Amino acid sequence: RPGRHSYAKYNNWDKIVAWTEKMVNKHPEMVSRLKIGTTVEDNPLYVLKVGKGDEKRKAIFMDCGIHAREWVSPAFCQWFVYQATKTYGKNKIMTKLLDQMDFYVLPVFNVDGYIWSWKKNRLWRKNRSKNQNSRCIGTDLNRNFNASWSSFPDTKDPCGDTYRGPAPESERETEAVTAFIRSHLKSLKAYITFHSYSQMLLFPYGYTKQSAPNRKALTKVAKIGTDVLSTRYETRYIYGPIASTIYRTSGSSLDWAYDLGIKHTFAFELRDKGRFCFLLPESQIKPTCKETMLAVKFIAKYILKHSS
Amino acid sequence: LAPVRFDREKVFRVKPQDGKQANVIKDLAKSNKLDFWYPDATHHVAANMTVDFRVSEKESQAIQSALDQNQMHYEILIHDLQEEIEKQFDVKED
Repeated sequence: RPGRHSYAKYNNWDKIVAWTEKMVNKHPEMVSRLKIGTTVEDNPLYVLKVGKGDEKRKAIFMDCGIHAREWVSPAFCQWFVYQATKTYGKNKIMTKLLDQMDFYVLPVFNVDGYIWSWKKNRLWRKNRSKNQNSRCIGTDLNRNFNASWSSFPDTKDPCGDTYRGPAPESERETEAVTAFIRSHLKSLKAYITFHSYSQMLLFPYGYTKQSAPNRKALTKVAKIGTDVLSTRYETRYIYGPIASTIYRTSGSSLDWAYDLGIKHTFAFELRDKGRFCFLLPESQIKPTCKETMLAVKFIAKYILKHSS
Repeated sequence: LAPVRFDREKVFRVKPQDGKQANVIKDLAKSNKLDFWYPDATHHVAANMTVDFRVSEKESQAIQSALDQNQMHYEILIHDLQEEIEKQFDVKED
C-alpha cells in the first residue's frame, strides 16, 4: 500500500497513482482518468479529465512536473483537482466553470524523473532516457518541443541540464502530450504549465523577443492573474513574455502550444524566490496552492468569456 | 545505487553587476561542477540577473575566493543542502 496521500505534503509517485484512482472512484460523474502514453521506463502518463461535458466543450490543458525537482508543481495539480471536485456546487465561480468547460490535468509530466528525484537524486531535473553515444542520462522535456527547437547550440550537449534531446518530440513523454493536445485542439482554449521556482507568470514567446500577436491580451490576463494571486498572502509575482522577462529559451511547451493555435498559454513559476527555491517546505504547499488557485480560476473565467 | 546525499553542499546566490562579472560565473562553470538552479543553464547567465547555483563542499571554498577576488555581490543561500532537503518535510503525517 502506497501510504496515505496528503494535500499538505509532497506525495511520491505511488501515492499520486493511488490518488488518481481515488478521485475517479469518489467523483465518477466529474473525474475520469485517461492514459495518454507511457514513459521511457514504462510508467503510465495519466491525464485526469475534470468536468462533465463531452469532448466538444471548451477545455483547458494543465500540466505539472515537467522538471523532476520542482515538487511543488505536482502538488498544485493535485490540489486543483481536489478543489474542483470539492467546491463544485458550492463555489460560484468553480461551479460556473465546470458547468461550461472541462480541465485536462496531467499531474506529473516527467514521471521517471520524479520517481528518480524521490529515490535517488532530489535535485534531478530531466527525464531518464538514455542518450546515444553519451554516458549522460536524460533530456530536458521543456526543450524537446518543436518550437525553434535547435536555435540554441547550448542545448545539444546530452550532459547539460537543458539537453533538448536528439530530435523534436524525441521523448515518449513529449510525444504523448503533443499527440493528446493535437487530438483535442478544437476544444482546447488555453494551456497552462506549472514550474518552480521564482514567482513569475510567463507567456510566449520564449524563443524570440518578438511580441506574440495577442500580447496585449496576454499581458492583461497575466497582470490581473498576479494581482488576484497576491490578494491571499501578498505574494509578489512578476509577469511578462518569457524572452524579455527572464531569457530566451528554445523548445518549450508553452511556445509550441501557442504556435499550434492555442492562443492563451501561460507558465507559472511557483514559490518561492527568496529562501527555499526547489526545497519549499511542505508547510508552504497549501498557501502556495490556495493563492495559485485564485489566479487559475481567474484565467479560466477569462477564457470562458473571451474564447470562441 | 544509494540515494545521492548533499551533505554540506552549498547554494550561492550571485548578482553579477556587469558582463565581466557574468563571464566570471561562466568561467567558474567551466572549471567547477555547478548545478544552475536559476537560470536553468550557464548560457543564460547575464548581467543584473540573480544567479543561483549549487556547488559541492569541496569546490565551494574556491568559488567563494573567486567571487571575493572579483568583488562580486553574493550570499550563501543554503549552507548545508542535505539539511534543507530533510527539513522540507515539515508537515506531520495526518
